[in-house]
Amino acid sequence: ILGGRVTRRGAWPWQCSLQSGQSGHVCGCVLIARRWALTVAHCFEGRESADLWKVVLGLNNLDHPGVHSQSRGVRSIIVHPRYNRAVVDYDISVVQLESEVEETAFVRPVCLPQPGQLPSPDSYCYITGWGHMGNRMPFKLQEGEVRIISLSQCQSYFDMKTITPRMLCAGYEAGTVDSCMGDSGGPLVCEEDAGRWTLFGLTSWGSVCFSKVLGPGVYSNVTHFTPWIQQQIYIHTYLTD
Amino acid sequence: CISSCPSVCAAGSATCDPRHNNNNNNCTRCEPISLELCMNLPYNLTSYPNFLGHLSQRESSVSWESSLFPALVQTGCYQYLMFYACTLLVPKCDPVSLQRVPPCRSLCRSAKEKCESVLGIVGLQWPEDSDCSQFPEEGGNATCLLPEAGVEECSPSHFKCRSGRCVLASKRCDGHLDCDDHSDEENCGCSERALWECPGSNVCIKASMICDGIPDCPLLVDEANCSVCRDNELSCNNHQCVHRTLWCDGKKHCSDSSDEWNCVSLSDRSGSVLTVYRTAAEYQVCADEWSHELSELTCNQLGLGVPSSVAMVADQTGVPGRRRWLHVHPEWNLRNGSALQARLEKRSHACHSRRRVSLFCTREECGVRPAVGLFPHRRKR
Repeated sequence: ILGGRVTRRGAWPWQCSLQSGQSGHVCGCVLIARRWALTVAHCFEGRESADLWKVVLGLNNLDHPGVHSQSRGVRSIIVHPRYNRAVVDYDISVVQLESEVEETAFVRPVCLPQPGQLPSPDSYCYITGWGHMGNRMPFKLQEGEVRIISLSQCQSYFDMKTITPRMLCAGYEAGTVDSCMGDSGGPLVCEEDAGRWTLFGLTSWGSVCFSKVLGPGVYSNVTHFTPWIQQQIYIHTYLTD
Repeated sequence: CISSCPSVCAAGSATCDPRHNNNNNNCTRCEPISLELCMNLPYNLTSYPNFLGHLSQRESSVSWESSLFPALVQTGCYQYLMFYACTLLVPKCDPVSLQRVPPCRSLCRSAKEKCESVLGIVGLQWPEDSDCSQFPEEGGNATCLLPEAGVEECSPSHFKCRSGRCVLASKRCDGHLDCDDHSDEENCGCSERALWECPGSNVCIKASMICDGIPDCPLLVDEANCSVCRDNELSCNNHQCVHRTLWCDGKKHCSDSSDEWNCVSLSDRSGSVLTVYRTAAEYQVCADEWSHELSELTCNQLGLGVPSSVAMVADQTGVPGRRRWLHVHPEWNLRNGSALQARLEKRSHACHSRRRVSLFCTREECGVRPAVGLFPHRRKR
């Protein structure tokens, strides 16, 4: 996260870290149920085998997992069948954990939006992650407050790629607070009534985040995928061939 | 470079990687250009490191300059900017001497003079490693590159406007005028781009997206009329045909499992009466032998959390035999991991109690951040 700050321990209990072998943290992820997490499809490019991955929850410091952290292997990875790596469209995947997590104050799922429920343009939401800070990679989880940007306004910022209805933009024209490399798959959450937080986006792509001149970040629009996510969980939980 | 490279070096051995400090590190070789940005040059061999300090074409492809120059080309600041950029990114390799051929100083100066100020407007700097004095003057002893007739002004990832200006290929036919002469929005039919036009709209999709089970056109027309099933069959979402008796039996028969989607719902005015769609018809669930575990399974399967209240409601139709009933299977609890519809069965007799299941579910806790205890209370200062 660029322009963010260190989070308090356990402040974002749905944030998880998707880790692989020697590389350690590769992408962020988000807990949506005791056995299910979301991340983006591009994290698995070239390494789609579930055996390669583990999900770590309840983390604050990547280097010191601590007593509140929980680690789970990955049973299956479901990449959206329409994922297009060239335009980074349909950038979402569902991750089934080997076993249920234990729900604690430090590990809790976030709410999914209802079909059609979108954050209002110009409202403020939060992004979190262990991605690049512009000058270094952090050890401690970072958070940043970003403004939701309308689709049409976002389309005016980007020349290289098309902003599709499967995407959501948030941040600032000047790029002052933005997600960056290593934040991919992490959450964009907005506070709803009664202090409940809903997952509206997953960090997906953007311009060169270090430059701080080239517009907001682009997130996978979770609302668009809510029916697909529910369908995948249902199929993989209850159906046999 | 030593006149002849050791064979290990010529074979592209890792020992010749310029990052390795060994005796072979002066050994250069020509390699075919693979950097897409520079595929239309009047030469096709390059050698590394390049004039920007990159050690490989892969490093060049993800470099800052590989993003910068194509963006700058669009401003039309200098006709041969892309050619100049490519002489830095993928320098020409002389196949005889195996030496890099630099751009001429005049080419470097023209590019810098005309385009540096444009970069300054957005607060960016001209690439540091491209100091023009390092390149030879044309006509001197050393060979250098100048744009010849026929040099393409645009990179392969750009569209060339009729006026000669380069705009990104993605801007072609995007509904916005990007070329000064509007030529980027001419001849934009789907067929010209080898795509399929959605009937009733000007949206273009790939042919492979027709009838693939995922709607892409407005009004879902790309998924219409895709299957012809028999009377005793129903169409899956991906247009396979599956016998209607297999629909919602708890096992997937459509390869996309759509025969098992939306089989269970809570309907009626109160939104609580359990309804199961089995063999293409709606059934009520007889409350005889219903259990709390089945209530939990139902709420969970519907993604609605946990049961908050369950009731056995008397059937009000008043006409015996009018209602279709499903009964709890005697061995329902042996079917671990199965959906509710797999644990129900049709029987010849009606429901003895004539009571149906009515269920309310409560969403499980989500989106709650830790209690205040973790955060200090706000104190006025």
